[in-house]
Amino acid sequence: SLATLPPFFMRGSIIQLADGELKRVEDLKTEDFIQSAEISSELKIDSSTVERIDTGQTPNVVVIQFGVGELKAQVSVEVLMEYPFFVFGQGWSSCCPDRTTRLFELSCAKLCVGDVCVSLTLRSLG
Amino acid sequence: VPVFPWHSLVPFLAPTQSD
Repeated sequence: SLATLPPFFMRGSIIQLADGELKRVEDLKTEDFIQSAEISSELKIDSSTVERIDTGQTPNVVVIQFGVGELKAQVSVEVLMEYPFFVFGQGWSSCCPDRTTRLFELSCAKLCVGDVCVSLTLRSLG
Repeated sequence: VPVFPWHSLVPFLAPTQSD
């Protein structure tokens, strides 16, 4: 459902890294994703650059176009404007950080065109 | 207390592969 964000973006949610370590969602660092992907047999990290942000057809929804991976494959996702993405070297960022902070108490930066987000893909696709 | 896996938090953006 588009009505709400998944519960794990709520401040204080406990996240398990690939090595078993537990961290709160607000304490995650870029290295946590990179290191978890390194020991994953199936998943690898891609760099996905925000290329466009458009308002969606539904209130509070945005369409974000990413250039994914080295080939900058074009992928669009439709998400709530408060949906947080993890930007390399910066942390949680959303199109409406005020809403993200108000609804989930998760501190966010503003997601902008040019930001490079952490995304996942399958190792076998490489 | 629920524990969520790290890979739930970042999007899976698989580029479309040519068949």
